Amino acid sequence: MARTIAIANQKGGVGKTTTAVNLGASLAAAEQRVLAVDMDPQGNLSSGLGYPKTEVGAHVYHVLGGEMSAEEVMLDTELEYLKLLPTTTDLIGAELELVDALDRHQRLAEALAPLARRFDYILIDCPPSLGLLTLNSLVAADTVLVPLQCEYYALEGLGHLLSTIERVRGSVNPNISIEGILLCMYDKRTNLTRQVAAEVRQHFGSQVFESIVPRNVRLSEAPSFGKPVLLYDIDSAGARAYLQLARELIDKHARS
Amino acid sequence: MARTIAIANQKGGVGKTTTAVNLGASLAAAEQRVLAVDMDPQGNLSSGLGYPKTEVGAHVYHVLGGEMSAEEVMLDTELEYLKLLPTTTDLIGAELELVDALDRHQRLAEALAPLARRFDYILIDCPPSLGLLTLNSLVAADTVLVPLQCEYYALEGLGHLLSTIERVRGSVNPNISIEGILLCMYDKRTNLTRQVAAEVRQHFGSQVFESIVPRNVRLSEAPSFGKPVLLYDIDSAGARAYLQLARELIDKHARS
Ligand SMILES: Nc1ncnc2c1ncn2[C@@H]1O[C@H](COP(=O)(O)OP(=O)(O)OP(=O)(O)O)[C@@H](O)[C@H]1O
Ligand SMILES: Nc1ncnc2c1ncn2[C@@H]1O[C@H](COP(=O)(O)OP(=O)(O)OP(=O)(O)O)[C@@H](O)[C@H]1O
Ligand SMILES: [Mg+2]
Ligand SMILES: [Mg+2]
Repeated sequence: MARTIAIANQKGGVGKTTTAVNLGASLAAAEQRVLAVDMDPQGNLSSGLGYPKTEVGAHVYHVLGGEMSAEEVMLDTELEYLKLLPTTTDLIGAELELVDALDRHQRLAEALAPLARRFDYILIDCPPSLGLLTLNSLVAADTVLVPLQCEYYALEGLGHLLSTIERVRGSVNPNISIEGILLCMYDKRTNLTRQVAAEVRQHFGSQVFESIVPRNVRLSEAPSFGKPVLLYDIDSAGARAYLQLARELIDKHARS
Repeated sequence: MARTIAIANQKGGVGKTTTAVNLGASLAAAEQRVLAVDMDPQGNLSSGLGYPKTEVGAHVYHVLGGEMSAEEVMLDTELEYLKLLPTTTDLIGAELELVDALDRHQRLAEALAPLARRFDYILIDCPPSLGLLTLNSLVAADTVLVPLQCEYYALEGLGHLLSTIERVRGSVNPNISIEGILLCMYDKRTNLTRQVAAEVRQHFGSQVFESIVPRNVRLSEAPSFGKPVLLYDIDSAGARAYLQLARELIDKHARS
């Protein structure tokens, strides 16, 4: 049975997509069967895996609307064990069109249910908001992975995200839990990074992944080639960090 | 008459709030009368100017709902010429509550109209999405200032933002235009930054501000003290960049 993980944080630019692309690729490199789902109308996960908007046909928008199945829009990537449900900016329309549907928050969960046996991991990249698309992702998910930029504004928003997850647990998805908090864009030269990291570890203890993703320019260069960093520069600090995170996740799940 | 500028980009974490806080403070330091409006439920502009959620009473949510006037929720800041319309996460409720209101996209424009004579600049910080809160800001604005992080995903989203602004110009706000594109988090050591900057200047020419905001840790430290960077570290590269941007704006508007 697949473990479905929503990669969410309403704070913008904290590394959600970079984590979805590179954790997905790293798990696939370890021969875990992975499905990456792009629930952000920006479509950065799709282009980061080689499918810019111009090359996407049917996508997640059509799945949420009930016109197509997830299976029908699924795409291959450069990695054998990694598949993608792509998206384009049309997905913005879903937020308005689903407003009156009674099951509006369960559309993604229903679409992914038939795929649970085919994958070991389903990773969902969320937009920087707590609207219907993120809500759909939290309902479909078993756990939430929270990328956290080691900066003040990102830390400030963490409480609101966690209380939103609590509310989802108390209503539409009683099983949801925190997969972990991932420290991203970690710059060991600055005091700010160390202060934020210390504060997060103090409050959240073992919920913080041991793996840390350093600030590494190779991570921001790889998307312009439509490749995960392990296919762009396997020796980079960024590639090593995500391979380590994949190992940490696999080991943790093997124990449970 | 105030010049109302929406600071918008649906890509997350590109420097919208940092620009709203520090451009606002720099214009106020030049004795321009400035109103900063927080239209992002994250409330980062408010805390960046010294008002975290816990210290905010009535706010923008109550103004959009018609319960209070902008004047009534306005707050002073540490700078004499800079005022703030604060917000908290309650603002998220406005997106749902206004869905059925016929004038839902004009609420902010109507609320700011009575203030136009009292300010030289009104700066509106937008959330990382193109929903109703950003739409309200684009309707209320004379121009749009687009902070652009010099990275691939940010560049990818620029086309969609500009076509959205075109659609707004063709419908609810015929007068809107681009104030300029501001290169943010510019790291002159990386090829990626230089490539993105060159591509943006090639496509947008004089619409790109001459002032560039470098990546500067003092800009990300200042918010934890609730201060604009010019009150935290006036000698920093970040402070100088925003003072220069303010000067560029004032000179440009003096000529027109
Ligand atoms: N560890 C890192 N080191 C250097 N650059 C990074 C790192 N992680 C992400 N980036 C870059 O920072 C920018 C923001 O990251 P990303 O787009 O993954 O964040 P996001 O949370 O998905 O943003 P959004 O909120 O817009 O969806 C991107 O340009 C990305 O390439
Ligand atoms: N030029 C800069 N140099 C260094 N850090 C910066 C710079 N500009 C912004 N930052 C930091 O980068 C992070 C993102 O910036 P900011 O929050 O202003 O972006 P935003 O576009 O408002 O994000 P959101 O999309 O979440 O509203 C913040 O932690 C901020 O302190
Ligand atoms: Mg993203
Ligand atoms: Mg912001």
